[in-house]
Amino acid sequence: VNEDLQKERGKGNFNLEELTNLLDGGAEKTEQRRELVEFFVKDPDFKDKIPVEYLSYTDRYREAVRKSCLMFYKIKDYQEKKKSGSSVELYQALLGGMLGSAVIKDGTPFALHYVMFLPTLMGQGTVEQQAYWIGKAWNCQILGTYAQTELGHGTYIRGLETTSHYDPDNEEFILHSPTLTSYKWWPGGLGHSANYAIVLAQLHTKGECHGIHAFIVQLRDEETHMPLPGIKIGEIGCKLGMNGVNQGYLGFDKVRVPRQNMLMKNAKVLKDGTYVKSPSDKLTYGTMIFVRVAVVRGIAATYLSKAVTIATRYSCVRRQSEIRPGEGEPIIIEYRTQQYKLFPWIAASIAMNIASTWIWDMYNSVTSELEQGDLDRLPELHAISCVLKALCTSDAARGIEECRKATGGHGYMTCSAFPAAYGMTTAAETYEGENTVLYLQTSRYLMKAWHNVQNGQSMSPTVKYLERHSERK
Amino acid sequence: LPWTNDLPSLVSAYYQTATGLIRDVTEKVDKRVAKGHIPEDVWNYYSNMLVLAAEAHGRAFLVQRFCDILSNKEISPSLRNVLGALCELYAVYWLLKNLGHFLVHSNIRVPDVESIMDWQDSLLQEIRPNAVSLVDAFDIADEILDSPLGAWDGNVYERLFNEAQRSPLNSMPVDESFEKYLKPFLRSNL
Repeated sequence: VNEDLQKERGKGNFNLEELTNLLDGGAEKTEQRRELVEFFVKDPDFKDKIPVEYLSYTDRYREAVRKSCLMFYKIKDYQEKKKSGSSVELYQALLGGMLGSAVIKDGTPFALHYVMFLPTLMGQGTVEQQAYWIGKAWNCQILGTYAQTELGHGTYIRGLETTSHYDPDNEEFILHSPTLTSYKWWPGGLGHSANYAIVLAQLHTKGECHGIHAFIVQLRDEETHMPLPGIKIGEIGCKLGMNGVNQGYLGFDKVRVPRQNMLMKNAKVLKDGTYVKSPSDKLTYGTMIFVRVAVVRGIAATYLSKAVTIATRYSCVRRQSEIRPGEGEPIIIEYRTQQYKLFPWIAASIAMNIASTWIWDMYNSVTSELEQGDLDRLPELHAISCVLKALCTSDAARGIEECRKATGGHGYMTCSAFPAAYGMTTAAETYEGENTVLYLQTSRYLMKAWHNVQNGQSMSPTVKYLERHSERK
Repeated sequence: LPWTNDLPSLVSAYYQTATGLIRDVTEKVDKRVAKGHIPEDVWNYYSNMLVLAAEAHGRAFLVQRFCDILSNKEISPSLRNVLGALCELYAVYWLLKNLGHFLVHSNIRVPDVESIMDWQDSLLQEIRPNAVSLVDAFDIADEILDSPLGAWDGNVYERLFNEAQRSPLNSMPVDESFEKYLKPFLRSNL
């Protein structure tokens, strides 16, 4: 071990394990995480013989697919060894979080299968639909993605153009992309990996448009993987980061799917085409909120903590210039400017970790309230998850860039891990709601809250402070 | 109330600022709409202020959650001290980055700023001895960090040099581009 770094380790005046446990959510969780690292990340099969940066674009994708498949075989081994069932947390940890990023640096084309496809089936499918589709998805008999964003339409989902017309004679929906701008664009795994997708489209029945609804659509033949008739599919090309994710485009030329393929837990279309409205149009926000909550911890806090670990350790090894003439080069962490580049981001990564635990708990309790038909806290959860996703991804990208600059030319190399971290984090600033749009969604809630305060109404926990400070001018 | 350099004052300042920004933009929107402007246009007109209000709300939320953890009775005094310093640094750092809003909306006044800046420097100094222990406590395995700069053993230069050896261009002493392009070019007497 480097002598200077070893000396630094002797200076700490708190119990490291206590903080580790706190950040993990308890000693038991730390133990579980370490077990996963040992089992998955340290497996030599996952080690790159050639760094992925030196591979061609196509080979990078193939390598991401190879490792993703290997990961799933290993998950099965792990479950057999532990005699445990599948858990969403395990898949999230392995595919969406720190462990996944270690095994497949540039992202995995399977991420959306577990992060969006399955949660949407769970949240928006009827009991029958869940029974049919979830088993297939868990066992990876099918590989899914979630196609919402279009080439010409982003966060504003009411503007989506893809249509789904109901044909009562055949009891089928006809999915169609009327324009180039209506092509689905950007979903992970859509390019050449997934064979099914949940597609968001404008539902038309009995001559009336009922807005955006979700449909399960088969994209590729399960045997040959060839695109099915009417499906125009491919991948969107090289990006700043996340080049293993295999993001794709998708167009429909009057593609027919059975009536049962519309997710009907909330709104329904009956056999004769009668539309039964959802008790609340906000119920479809579930998947989006889930992902935003997951992004705060799985992307923002994770990559920032990685970046700040790298930069802090480096700063205790690297020597540069002189503070006092003649005294030799000090380790660069002695410089106050260097401390200013690092320590606020150590603090920020802990702040994000704490906030993400809080909002994860809130998400779980609001979701169980929704199951009971209680929608009261949904707007608050939506507002706080929007602003946290925006603020944390933007801070993380800024922090990672600051850490990169704190490590000079060495940090500019791809092997430093900063470029990949920056690519993943800046992507998160854009997907699942572009940050400015998310801030504006939160501010809409805040304006309403302000009006309610003025009318003497009691506020929910995250905006309670408005009551206390509303008198002050 | 006069400003004091402590955590409760920071939390209060964040809430005052968020409240002020939310109140101001809401009043501006309401006034303009009352004058007969189309609400959606007014919304667009003030959207930059609306973003600031939402950011301030989110930041206040993060500061509050960080503070809450300090009152967890299960945390040892030594860890509480370290986390307390980090929490203060987090709040002071973003306060100074957004100083204008705090001067307008909270009880911080211009003469207080110098002492807040001093506070930030003293926090950096206080955290300094624990810096490596803090990132070690993140407990990120070398395989996950995957960076020669941040490995646990700190052998940065050896690892960087080894990484350079993995470049495919280093697999042969002379690359084929020499014969193809460089040699004719060097002999072309331009």
